[in-house]
Amino acid sequence: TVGCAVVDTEGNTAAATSTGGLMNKMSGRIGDSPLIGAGTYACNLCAVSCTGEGEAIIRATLARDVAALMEYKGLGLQEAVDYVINERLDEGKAGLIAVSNAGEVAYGFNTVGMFRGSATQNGFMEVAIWE
Amino acid sequence: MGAWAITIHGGAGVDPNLPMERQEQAKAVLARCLEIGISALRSGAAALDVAEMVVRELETDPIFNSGRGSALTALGTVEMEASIMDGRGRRCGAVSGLSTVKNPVSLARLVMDKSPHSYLAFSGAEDFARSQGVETIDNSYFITDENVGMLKLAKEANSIMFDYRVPIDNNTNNTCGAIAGSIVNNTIDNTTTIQMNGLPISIYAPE
Repeated sequence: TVGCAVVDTEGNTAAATSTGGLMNKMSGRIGDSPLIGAGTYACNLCAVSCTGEGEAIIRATLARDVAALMEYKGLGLQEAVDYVINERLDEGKAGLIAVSNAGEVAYGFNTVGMFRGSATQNGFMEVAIWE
Repeated sequence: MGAWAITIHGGAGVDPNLPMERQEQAKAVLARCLEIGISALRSGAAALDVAEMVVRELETDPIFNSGRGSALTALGTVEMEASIMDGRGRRCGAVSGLSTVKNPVSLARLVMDKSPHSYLAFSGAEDFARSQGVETIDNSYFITDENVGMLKLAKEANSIMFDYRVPIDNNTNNTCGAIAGSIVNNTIDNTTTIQMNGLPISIYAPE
């Protein structure tokens, strides 16, 4: 699975996710990546793209939960990401990346590593795999 | 005028013993795709266009599980899926079950922009792709030798792996290998309980 979350200089956000799914999956199986609110979500506050165990991400409506925590509980981006990764996955394993309309980036995962990269206008740039 | 920002991923759940050169290879692809997004944002591109452009690049490179290099179904074929969402107005598009569309994320964008729906799947999505003239290619383009080998491993272990980079773990004390990404048919008291991702299938019952 691959994904991208972006906020532009107008403060507009967008997210996209694409995947081949699970190795040895049943034909016809649909995972979280195409499901809006589960693997992908964007609104005026943030944009999110998820990866990992699709069935766990779907049950947790993981991407939408990040936005909902910001919208209804006023959590900051990284706070919302940490909460959903630590509290919403039950025993599931997943990771996600996110941006806020304020130009912040955040990520979280409870798997062994996640391939990821981030950059912000003030010069921050990171490409990493492990914690 | 606000500040731009971009973040990308290539999948979660990595083989803890992934060779260093593979790690560097993956990082190089991530850095290249990130640079494409950064230069587009610097020249004022819209977030939606940048998200599509970067995911297209990630789909085209075979190193990650999407587009070319996708994981394989039990039948040894590729069924790809993607979605895209515009925070402005919360518009969205999604596709599933694609087997010939070179860049699934761009078809998802067309579903959002050019169809009355937000989600098209399997033959309907393939028909829509042809009506929109997007680039299609034979299914074999998406299948890599590495993934054919991984599928064979998964079948031998009778498992469905959420991230096929993590090899099946023999010693159970190394949970990341044992849990992350493998489903093994356990037999307990002579009854088989099917597991997915190392957990009893029952927790996925709703699924």
